[in-house]
Amino acid sequence: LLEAEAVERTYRMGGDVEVRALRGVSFRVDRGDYVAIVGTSGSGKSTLLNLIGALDRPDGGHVRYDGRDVREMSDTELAELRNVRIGFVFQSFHLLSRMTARDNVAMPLVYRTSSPKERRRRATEALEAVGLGDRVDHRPTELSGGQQQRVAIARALVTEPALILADEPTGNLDTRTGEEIMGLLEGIQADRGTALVVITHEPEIAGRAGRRIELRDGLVVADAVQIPT
Amino acid sequence: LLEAEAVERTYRMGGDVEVRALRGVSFRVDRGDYVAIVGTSGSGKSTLLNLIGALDRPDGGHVRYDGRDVREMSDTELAELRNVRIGFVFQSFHLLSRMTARDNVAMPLVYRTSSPKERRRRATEALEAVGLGDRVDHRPTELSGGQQQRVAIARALVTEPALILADEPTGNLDTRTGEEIMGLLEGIQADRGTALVVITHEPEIAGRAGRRIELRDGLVVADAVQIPT
Ligand SMILES: Nc1ncnc2c1ncn2[C@@H]1O[C@H](COP(=O)(O)OP(=O)(O)OP(=O)(O)O)[C@@H](O)[C@H]1O
Ligand SMILES: Nc1ncnc2c1ncn2[C@@H]1O[C@H](COP(=O)(O)OP(=O)(O)OP(=O)(O)O)[C@@H](O)[C@H]1O
Ligand SMILES: [Mg+2]
Ligand SMILES: [Mg+2]
Repeated sequence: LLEAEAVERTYRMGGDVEVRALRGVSFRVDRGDYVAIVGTSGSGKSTLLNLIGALDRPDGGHVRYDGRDVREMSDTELAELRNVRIGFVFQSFHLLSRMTARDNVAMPLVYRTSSPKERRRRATEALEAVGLGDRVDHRPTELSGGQQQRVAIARALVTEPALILADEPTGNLDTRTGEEIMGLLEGIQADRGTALVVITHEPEIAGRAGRRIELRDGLVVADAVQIPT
Repeated sequence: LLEAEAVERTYRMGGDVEVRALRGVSFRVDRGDYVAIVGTSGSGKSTLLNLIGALDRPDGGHVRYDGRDVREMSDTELAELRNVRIGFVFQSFHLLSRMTARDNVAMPLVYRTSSPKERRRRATEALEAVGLGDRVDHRPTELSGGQQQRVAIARALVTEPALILADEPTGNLDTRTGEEIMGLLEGIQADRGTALVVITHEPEIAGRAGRRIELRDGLVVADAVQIPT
């Protein structure tokens, strides 16, 4: 499904300052895989997720989907990949503050589902699945931190993507709500064969995956199959 | 130091919809106290912190500092309270995106420290204390999620406030960095008698406090001294 090969990303700042955020990262994700990405703050996890989500371009190496390099994709192909085939949960949510929760969640469906009524129905369903059926008309500023996080998660699920990339999806959730959300994601992975890649700093969440990749200073220092707990 | 008495907060939305976020919350915090606030997503924790931080007004009940009701404070007194006497770490950081990390951290010092050179020096020190000495000139968008969180923490410490209110301060930090940050805050509490109120969903973090308050649906359901682990 997805392959990262020797991926590098360097941020260049004014005055010759460079931050080598990724220094040659390689791994692959097959359909139905469940991968946890861990590592210290600043080790390059979000940078990696942005690259494999085709939201950013590597400075070195390749990112391929079903063998096709994202560099060779047209704008239309990239839009389809980012908005329909991949569901992305951002570390800082990136919700649109002037739209309600439901309209935020309905956004990715614009690329695929032509009827506004159908988009609204599916967005409502996704919000109910994350426990926010009674918050559909609230705007992000009218929601708690954990509720905003769950809106971002609902938006990532609504197109039934082949791959979910989630950056700290439980960072603002109490333990029980966090487990409910992970259970929801794992159910989707089990039922539909959706691949799940989750960045997390919580060992209990990382332990639920079938594979664990650890980053340090922009390099992979561990990539191991594990028995999920 | 701080007293909340029968505090209520109701959000009124269009069309007669009301969300009773806090329905009568009472507790007190003395100098040097270390309190953890826990509860499910949406239970009212951030709302409570905003009220005790004098960033919002209760619809019912009272918030008092050293016996003085915040409702009776002048704008100048409130500015001093919010920016100097209290250090606030927001769940969504609220950093200014056009300023560097150092300038963000120096902001609260404007209310107290007249020399730009001294503000710069103290801001640099605070950033070094949270492990970001090599990121002082980065803007928030040029920082990882956990680095942004630590900038917000440094900003809350820089005026050496009497009370630190921290909303999920380790939500984006790996376990080790999170422990280093809590160690830093606890050191300040032990050395300077600073009161620490921390909202957290992580049981290991909550267990470090001397007292634990649990919220559910806008009410206090537990307020107990505990042996820190
Ligand atoms: N501006 C607002 N308008 C309407 N409702 C609001 C507003 N802000 C918050 N709420 C609601 O008030 C309730 C309490 O919100 P609050 O942010 O205090 O929760 P919390 O305990 O901090 O949650 P979390 O753990 O998810 O951060 C939530 O149900 C939320 O939907
Ligand atoms: N736009 C940018 N310009 C310069 N440096 C950047 C930029 N974005 C990120 N960085 C740096 O790149 C490194 C990796 O950032 P990244 O966001 O990938 O880390 P992370 O592993 O997700 O961290 P966290 O766990 O704190 O979220 C960090 O040291 C950060 O300071
Ligand atoms: Mg990150
Ligand atoms: Mg909150």
